[in-house]
Amino acid sequence: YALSGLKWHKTDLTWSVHSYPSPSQSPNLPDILVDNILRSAFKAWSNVAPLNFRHVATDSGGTAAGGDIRVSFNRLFHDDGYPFDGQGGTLAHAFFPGSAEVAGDTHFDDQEVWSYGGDSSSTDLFAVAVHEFGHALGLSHSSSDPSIMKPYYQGGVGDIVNFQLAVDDKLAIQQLYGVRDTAPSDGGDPHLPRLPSPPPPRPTQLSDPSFNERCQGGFDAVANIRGEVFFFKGAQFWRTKRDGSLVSNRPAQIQNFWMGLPPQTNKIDAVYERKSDSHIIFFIESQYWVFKDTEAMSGYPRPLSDWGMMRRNGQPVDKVEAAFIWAHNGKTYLFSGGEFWRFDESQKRQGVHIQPESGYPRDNSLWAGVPSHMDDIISWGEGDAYFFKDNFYWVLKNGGLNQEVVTPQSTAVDWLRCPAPPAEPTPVDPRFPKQCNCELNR
Amino acid sequence: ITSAQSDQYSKAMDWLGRYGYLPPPDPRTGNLHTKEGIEQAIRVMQRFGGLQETGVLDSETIRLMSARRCSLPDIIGSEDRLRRKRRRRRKR
Repeated sequence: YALSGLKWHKTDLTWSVHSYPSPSQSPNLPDILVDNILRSAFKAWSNVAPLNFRHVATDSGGTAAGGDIRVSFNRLFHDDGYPFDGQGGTLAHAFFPGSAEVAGDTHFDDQEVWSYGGDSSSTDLFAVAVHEFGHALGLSHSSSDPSIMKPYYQGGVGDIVNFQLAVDDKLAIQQLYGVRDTAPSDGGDPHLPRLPSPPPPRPTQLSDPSFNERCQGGFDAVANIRGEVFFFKGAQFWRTKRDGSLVSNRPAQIQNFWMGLPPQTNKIDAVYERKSDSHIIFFIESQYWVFKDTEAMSGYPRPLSDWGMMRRNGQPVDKVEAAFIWAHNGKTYLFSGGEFWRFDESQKRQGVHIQPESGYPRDNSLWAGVPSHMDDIISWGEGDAYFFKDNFYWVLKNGGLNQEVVTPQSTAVDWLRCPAPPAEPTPVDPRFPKQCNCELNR
Repeated sequence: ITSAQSDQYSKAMDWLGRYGYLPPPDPRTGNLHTKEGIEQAIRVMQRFGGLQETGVLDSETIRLMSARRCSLPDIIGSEDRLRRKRRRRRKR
């Protein structure tokens, strides 16, 4: 077993339910049954350790409830920094004991189909509740088998009245609170205390001197590296994680992170991560560098001519404006001067320079609906291609090249945690100044 | 590399970070994850989940990463522990 290092310094604990599963999602779980399931889940722990759990009720409005362990059913973002993800995936979480206001709080994803002894299409509330209350009491995830503290959902536990913890879990809770030598109370209390509601969360106000630079867009290069998106601008870059959060509001210095680029580097033209060996390729003017992790490999920079890209007018390419691997086919695409070339790097051999596939270059206009001179491109999400230009991005759905409508969206707002600009009236089309611009009634 | 594989790589990176197998980027140094570090993280995840330790995103590993689960991390504070250990070593 594994312990979090935190525990309650008392053995009489109260619990309350702030919200119940939505009837539309979990129709077979009336509130009273939820209470009973949760009570039984607490009992699984109090059967083996000297803990007493007392249920405290909500007030008549159903909102003001307190207690040490506050249970709620929430959806997606619910103001605790740990958003849920809809049906499947994450099911629930709980906060470890402590003095923090959220300590012990237990949240279940309301978009799951919760059940009492249901089939595999639903999720057994009792099994998950025993697991989460284990966290609320101080236990971490266990790799032991069997253990209710394994992180993965293992299905229902059968008869909940006679459920017993595995030896691993008993030892864990007894390590924290000792061994129970008397029968536990049943958790009922005729005098249900009413406790005040916690104050609403207050957002933290941060000052950020690089705010304007980050939020005005116009990035030199954008790249999906190791599952994060890097936005390069001047001598700096920002990083966005897959969950949409920034590694830092402040930019990092390219020079301090990517070792081996020229000291005066203040503009990256394009970057991508090569999938065949996870090396990272940087293009700056007429040269390129290959990085193993954050260090340039020996022998670089090399001239762009290694790539064998010739324009249709017979001139060699002297600059790469955008580069990405299209998840749709795993091929590498390099863009320059309104044209693009395609490479199959899975065929690359050591020491041999790769050449473009035949039939290239082609015209950027083939990527209909997106700017023909983009800042950069990445594959992201479900294999979609994201085109960045100025402070906007366009998404071509997986494999799509010629979508009917591609609407630009704000890079600053969607990727760099910038506030949305105030709403402005729809601009008049300069070509038809007197014409109505309403799409609904034409 | 198919679209699905490429997307799995991205998702796996996110998954490994979310559940504590890959340390979060340090906001000061912002270290990049190395290829070896990612392989090691996959091995630890496989060991924790009772799978064969291959260090690669095989089908069993991807299946386990898609399983329903608790959203708390499996490995908590590994970086803090490492830092404490280094500090103790320096003092010695």
